[in-house]
Amino acid sequence: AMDRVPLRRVPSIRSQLRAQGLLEDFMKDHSPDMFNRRYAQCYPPGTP
Amino acid sequence: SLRLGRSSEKIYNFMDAQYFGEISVGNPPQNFSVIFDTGSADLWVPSSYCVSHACALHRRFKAFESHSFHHDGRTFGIHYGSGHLLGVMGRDTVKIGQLVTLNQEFGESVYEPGSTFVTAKFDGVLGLAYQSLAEILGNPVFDNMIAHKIVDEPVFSFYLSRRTKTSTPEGELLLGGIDEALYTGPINWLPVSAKGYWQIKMESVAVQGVSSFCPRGCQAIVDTGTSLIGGPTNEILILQQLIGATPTNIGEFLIDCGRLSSLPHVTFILGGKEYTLTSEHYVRKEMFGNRDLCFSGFQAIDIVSPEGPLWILGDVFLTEYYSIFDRGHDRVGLARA
Repeated sequence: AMDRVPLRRVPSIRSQLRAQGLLEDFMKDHSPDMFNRRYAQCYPPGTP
Repeated sequence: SLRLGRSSEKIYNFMDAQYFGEISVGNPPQNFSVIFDTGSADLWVPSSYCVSHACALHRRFKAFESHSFHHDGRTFGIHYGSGHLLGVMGRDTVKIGQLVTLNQEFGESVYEPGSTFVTAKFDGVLGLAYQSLAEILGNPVFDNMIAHKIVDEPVFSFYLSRRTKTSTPEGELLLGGIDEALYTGPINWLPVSAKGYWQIKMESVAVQGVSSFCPRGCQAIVDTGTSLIGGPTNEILILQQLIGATPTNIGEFLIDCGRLSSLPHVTFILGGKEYTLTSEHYVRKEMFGNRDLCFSGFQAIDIVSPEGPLWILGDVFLTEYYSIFDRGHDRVGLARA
């Protein structure tokens, strides 16, 4: 009752967009959102 | 979130995720690649009914082909950068390696707006955090594995390698135990301080041996779904200055690749033990054209928790340290990978 799951490492979405020259436009197009602000926010249960 | 009567909301960042593995859903099994994310608690994959461009480029779950599928009828929504992923909930058999979970609640996304997922190499996400973070009603996958005694021990562990594709393994998730071949030295056990994320207390962060951040202690989460090391904006900006990183117009921080050997060490103090990263560890190199670009492995992320602002120990940290997530004792173990 134990199992190994092999994990693969691939270029991130950011890396692929950068390689395609699309990252800057992507960031601008998705404003205002977490990508432009470079963070995610979470308000866990119990947070006023 | 209002439907669930909660004020909480997780916003996912899939932009930097790099490690994923295979699972199957349904009977006969339908395969999907998913991020195994300790920073969330839901399982979702694209639905065959999804008509978004992103779905067209990924494997989609065909509920009508599964003999074991149970329709739920409720909807769920997961917020991410530019939009709101929408889906419907269902139950079906989920297989991870040889471990089979029957009647697992999961989400089928029917709407994936924007272009975020278009280039994603993964189809969905399998969350491994505590149930309190779940958007989808029902037990998260690992909770069900524990409840139905599918795993011997209520423990899973991650090995993430920085090595290139020519070497194997690039990473491993071990469900139900610890792989002693993948780490050296003793395991340092850290109690979970809040059961949502895999959240632990961090004593301080030092730059070149000098305690610079959270000198009275702070909170950190161990998050395999995040690529970089995150921290409160004010502190990360100072840290970027200390390592000589320069901001770009899209909010990334560049470092001169020629200066790596002269950059300071950054040390995280956890459970009285020092976890030191050199510049080789915390700088990410990417080829752009025919030259290397060096990026800071730190990012500003303001996450509020009742215990205070959170730091996030993502892949940049976890590639150096084998991580063990122990639900039986609600603790995280770290050892040199």
